[in-house]
Amino acid sequence: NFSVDNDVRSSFIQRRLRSQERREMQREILSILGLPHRPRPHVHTKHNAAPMFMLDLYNTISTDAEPPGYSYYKPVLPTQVSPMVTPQDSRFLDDADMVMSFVNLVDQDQDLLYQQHRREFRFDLSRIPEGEAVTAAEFRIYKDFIQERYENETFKVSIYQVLQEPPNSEVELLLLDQREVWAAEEGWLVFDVTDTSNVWLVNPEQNLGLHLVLEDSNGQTRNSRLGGLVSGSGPQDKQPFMVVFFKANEVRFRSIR
Amino acid sequence: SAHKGRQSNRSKPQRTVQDALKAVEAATDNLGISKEGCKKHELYVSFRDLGWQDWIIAPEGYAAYYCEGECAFPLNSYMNATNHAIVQTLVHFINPDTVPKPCCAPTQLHGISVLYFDDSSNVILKKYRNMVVRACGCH
Repeated sequence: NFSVDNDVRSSFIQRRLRSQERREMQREILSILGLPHRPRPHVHTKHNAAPMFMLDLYNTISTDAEPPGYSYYKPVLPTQVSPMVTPQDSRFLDDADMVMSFVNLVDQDQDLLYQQHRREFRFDLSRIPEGEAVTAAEFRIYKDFIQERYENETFKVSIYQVLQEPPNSEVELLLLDQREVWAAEEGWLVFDVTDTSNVWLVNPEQNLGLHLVLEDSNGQTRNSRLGGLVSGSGPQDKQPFMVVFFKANEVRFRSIR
Repeated sequence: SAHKGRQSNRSKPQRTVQDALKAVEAATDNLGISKEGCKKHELYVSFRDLGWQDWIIAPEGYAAYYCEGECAFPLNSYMNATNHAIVQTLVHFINPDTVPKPCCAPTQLHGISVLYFDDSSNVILKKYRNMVVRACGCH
């Protein structure tokens, strides 16, 4: 029943676990990780933008913390869009106990039919464990190079928090962050949404999402695709997402079993 | 010694617990007591072997390690015993039925980070402190 793998774990003599032992082992490790059950994600491709960004963050930590000789445990995935992790992210990471990325819940194709000049994004922040305080939060969207525009043409990208969505009237918006971008620019645009994340955590009913508005140099509202902003049917490794950095504000004890 | 005066006693250095321990070690060396002391042992926890590749992105597993071995005389240097462990061992030696031996446990721990999907396909990067045993010792 003993086997020795001819790979990186060759120094460890292994015994195949019986199914009962395996279940016990899984239960113990889940308890150590502080998880009530094994997560069952419906999408688990590691090549989407958010997992790739998170893996970059993971590798940033691992480089510092792991002892020599353990670096080969790091999974190497292709990074088509880089660098995703900014020096500011590294600073946030140093201070964080946990980082979480959130997928956009808005069906972008439906959104396209409904809103031509305003993009909507929604993120479910309700599954954050208790006792975690937000230290920083970012909304990230990819800006592609657009060949058909003049290189020196500029656009203004604005991110708004939706305050109210009254039926049969205009939505009430709060401007969070704004950025001027060149048509020739390419890379991730990062918007600070820390204050909004804190509001949403305290009052989940106020989480009505974010709106993105693109304006040309004449102040005319344009379709975000025109400015090269990727979402919806764009490549998976360039889809917008939200990332939140947390710090535990209390000592947590594992539950008694 | 009852025959020696107070002055000569004062000039003589006092015997420490360590001196006493050395004497007991020397005495027990000949008794055939096991020398398999408290040591760090390897244990690799493989998330892949647990069938968790669909939700744990990284790492594939980690070297957890654990501590095992006797904390009894002779307490060799590699046991990294605390002063209290030495006293505990002495008292246990005198009264083994009521006083337990010191415990072989981690003296130095390190953290790891785990990257995983939750049920909603959000990604969580969590730093777990004190997950990997770096050194063991007798407490």
